[in-house]
Amino acid sequence: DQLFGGSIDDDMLEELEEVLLVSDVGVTTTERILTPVREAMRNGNVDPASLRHVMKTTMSEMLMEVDAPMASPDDHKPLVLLVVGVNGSGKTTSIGKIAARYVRDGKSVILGAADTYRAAAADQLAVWAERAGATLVRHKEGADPGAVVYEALEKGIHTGADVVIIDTAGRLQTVRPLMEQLSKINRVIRKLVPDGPHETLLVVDGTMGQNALSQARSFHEATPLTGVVVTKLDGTAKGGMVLAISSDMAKPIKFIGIGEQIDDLRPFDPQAFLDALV
Amino acid sequence: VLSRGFKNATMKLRGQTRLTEENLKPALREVRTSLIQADVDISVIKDFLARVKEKSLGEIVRVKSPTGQMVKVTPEDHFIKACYDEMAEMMGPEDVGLDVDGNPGIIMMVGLQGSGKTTTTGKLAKMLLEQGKKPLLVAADIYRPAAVDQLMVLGRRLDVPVFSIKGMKPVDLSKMAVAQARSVGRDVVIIDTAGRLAIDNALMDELVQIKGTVHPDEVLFVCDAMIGQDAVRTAKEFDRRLDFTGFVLTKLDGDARGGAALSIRQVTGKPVKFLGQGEELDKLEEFRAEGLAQRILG
Ligand SMILES: Nc1nc2c(ncn2[C@@H]2O[C@H](COP(=O)(O)OP(=O)(O)OP(=O)(O)O)[C@@H](O)[C@H]2O)c(=O)[nH]1
Ligand SMILES: Nc1nc2c(ncn2[C@@H]2O[C@H](COP(=O)(O)OP(=O)(O)OP(=O)(O)O)[C@@H](O)[C@H]2O)c(=O)[nH]1
Ligand SMILES: [Mg+2]
Ligand SMILES: [Mg+2]
Repeated sequence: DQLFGGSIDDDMLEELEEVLLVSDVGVTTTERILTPVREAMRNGNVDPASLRHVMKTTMSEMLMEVDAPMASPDDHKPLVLLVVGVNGSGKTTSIGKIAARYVRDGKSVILGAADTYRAAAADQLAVWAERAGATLVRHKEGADPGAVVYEALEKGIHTGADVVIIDTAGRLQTVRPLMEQLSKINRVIRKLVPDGPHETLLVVDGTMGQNALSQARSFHEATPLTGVVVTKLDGTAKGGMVLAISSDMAKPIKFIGIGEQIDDLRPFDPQAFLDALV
Repeated sequence: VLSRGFKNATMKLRGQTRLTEENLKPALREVRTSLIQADVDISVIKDFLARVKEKSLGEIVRVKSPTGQMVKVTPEDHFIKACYDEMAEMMGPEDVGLDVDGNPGIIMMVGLQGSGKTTTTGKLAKMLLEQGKKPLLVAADIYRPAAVDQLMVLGRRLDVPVFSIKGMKPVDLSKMAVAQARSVGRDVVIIDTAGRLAIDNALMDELVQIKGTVHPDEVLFVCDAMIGQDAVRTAKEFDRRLDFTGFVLTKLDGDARGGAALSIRQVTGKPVKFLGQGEELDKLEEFRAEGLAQRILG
């Protein structure tokens, strides 16, 4: 790079660094990933292919260390999933997809439309409930989200449902009262299901940049996260910021969204993800 | 208020008597890190740093001191000023306005999934109402579950009509809506389209078709302020296909730095027209370069 000048080694590192940065891996995580690469170079390894392999192995370890399967409906009845995230990240759509998987496996699913704020949010979830073969619990717009959660769980317990998935309104971590509302929803769940929610999934837009980590941290403070769903990876974005969330917060990525249709959900495959990234 | 990155940059220059290639290097490096964290496109950062370097090595600015004398600015302050000036310059013009003087004026909203098009459609309608206009909204997203319902709710809230015909394709819908607007005296038509990937050829063709059919006065690219390095890839393709007239950056009430504003402006040459500052329909602001420049630089 002309601006900072340097040796062949510097150029090679600069190149690897750029590959990571344009994939939204971010400065801190890129540094963390390139440290073993620098070490390898210091030990005389200058083969670009081999150095790239060192880089990929480091990234793979970051993801594998925290890999964990979803909690199972066989262990909890009902299995309670709380889905959270910023506006437009893909929560409602992902819930439709996840519900469809459970129904396909013969499980009964209840969806709680706890987004009582955004225009036609419950109508949107209603369409997904129908497509997936799940039951919907909804109140009218403006109702208390906690009340919807309560009713959905009560119904789940009462009817012996296998899974209850709670959809929440999109919110930005900078809006204090909305983050507190999330904590309240968590408390409502624990009242009826003491060891719940069994999964609290942060849905992250795959096109998102460096705000992802502070976002994840804030949401985690409001309601302890158990995993991440990364959406919109069918686009051109690489989703590199999930490496920061994984390595910094030790949260596993459970699913990725690869489209807008009901089947466009895949369990997270670290190797495939890294192959697409670098 | 300088961000840590920017503070670090200027710290490197403290006590220097003048700016040189050598002492600028670490300062530029710090600014680079700060801009990466602000989600500015990597190539745009390179371009920005090259310009700042040139400006910094240029003539040292003199300003009037409190006692009225002309004094040299410190190298540190000269560097800061070079950064802000270059950023504001690259961010482009303010008050570009909205061209809605057609009969009817037509605005087409486009962008990636979930970027805030439908909400911004509502916000623009509210703004136009306050300017004495009579907007008509077109529910041209026939794909997303309850997208039409969503726009209908917004229309009801504002007491603005929403044009929608079940089963009709977006191109025909838009054409009919414009004809309808003319016949009932609505003077601005805002077409809310479905979110789509820039690489989805069929759906991008649909947008090209809509544009070719109704010839909008404005095509607004709506972009989420939290977007990362994908901003340029996406904006470039939308611009190549549609030659949009401007863009809107949404969700700026969050704490994402919004570097996409600089990247998209720089790469497409198109102006930032509006900023979305919240979910409510009154949360739309006209673009102001200084505020956004400060936010991006930190
Ligand atoms: N291409 C693509 N689009 C997606 C994916 N997941 C969701 N979307 C789209 O993203 C948009 C937003 O999805 P929603 O499910 O409404 O997002 P949300 O997080 O519930 O939004 P709010 O409730 O408004 O915060 C919709 O147009 C979805 O179809 C994905 O994996 N790929
Ligand atoms: N906080 C905040 N939220 C916003 C802003 N603009 C839109 N939103 C929210 O972002 C989410 C997505 O907004 P939509 O208007 O549905 O986005 P869209 O582009 O029409 O989505 P698709 O039609 O699915 O592509 C909703 O929850 C909106 O309330 C904004 O400026 N600030
Ligand atoms: Mg939703
Ligand atoms: Mg929409």
